[in-house]
Amino acid sequence: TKVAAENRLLYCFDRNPSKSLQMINNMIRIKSEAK
Amino acid sequence: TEISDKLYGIQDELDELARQEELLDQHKNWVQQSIKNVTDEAENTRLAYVTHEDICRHFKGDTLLAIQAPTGTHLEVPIPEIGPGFKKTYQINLKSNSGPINVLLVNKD
Amino acid sequence: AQECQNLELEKQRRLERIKHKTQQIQELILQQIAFKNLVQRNKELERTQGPPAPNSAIQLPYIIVNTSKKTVIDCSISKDKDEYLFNFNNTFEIHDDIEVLKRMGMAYGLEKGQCTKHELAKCLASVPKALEPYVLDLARGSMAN
Repeated sequence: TKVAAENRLLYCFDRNPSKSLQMINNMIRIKSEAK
Repeated sequence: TEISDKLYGIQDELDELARQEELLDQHKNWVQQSIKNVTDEAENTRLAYVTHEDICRHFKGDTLLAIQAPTGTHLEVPIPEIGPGFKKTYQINLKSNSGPINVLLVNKD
Repeated sequence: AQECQNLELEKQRRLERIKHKTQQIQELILQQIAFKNLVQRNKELERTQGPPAPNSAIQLPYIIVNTSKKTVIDCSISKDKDEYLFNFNNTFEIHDDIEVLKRMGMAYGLEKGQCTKHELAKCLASVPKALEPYVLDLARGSMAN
């Protein structure tokens, strides 16, 4: 399924810093707490 | 007069900050070049590995997937919908345009 | 006065950029120190115990997805393995190889500003001289703070 750009977080191998992954982890944790 | 003095003062600070930023850009290039020198050495490349034990020791009790993918591979995590009627699932999409992606289940036990 | 205000805004933007760039350099320095330390450790291990057993080591670079043992993971893979779709019924975390090296202590705790004098000396020896001030800054806990 295609997801609209604003509804997803991206990480690009060997291009993005670790921070991008930390943002994904924070988002997942916040969403799970909200659920 | 007060404002014009302040104006000159800020201008001097901006000039100093510009010099600092230039130096930082140079240092960043040096570090990146230094890392490239280290990682390009064949022996270093061969020795650049971690054992499964290393990883399991620091992610105790979890299921661990190790993913090796070509440079530029996209990892996408859709932001989960919240609310009644939405299933509690979290997704990861991986897409490479330049070769296969390897995924390994690290702690098979 | 208006120009003064504009210059103040520009000053704030520059200060923010300088802070961001300094953090980037510190992160890169941590990467270099951790990588060199890992190579040295593996060299020592191979000298005393020989190379790792087949399929027991993972070459850098990689990323790790970790999730609870109870999580059910549904995985779909395309034929030529260039596309994967994972569905987890629980939360997960994703970490890159440098984060794993930090957890392994390969950056001597520099990222937390917690390294001994001896370790600090090793860190300083790992980077070009002109970059030592960044290492000393890290040792004072600048990244942890």
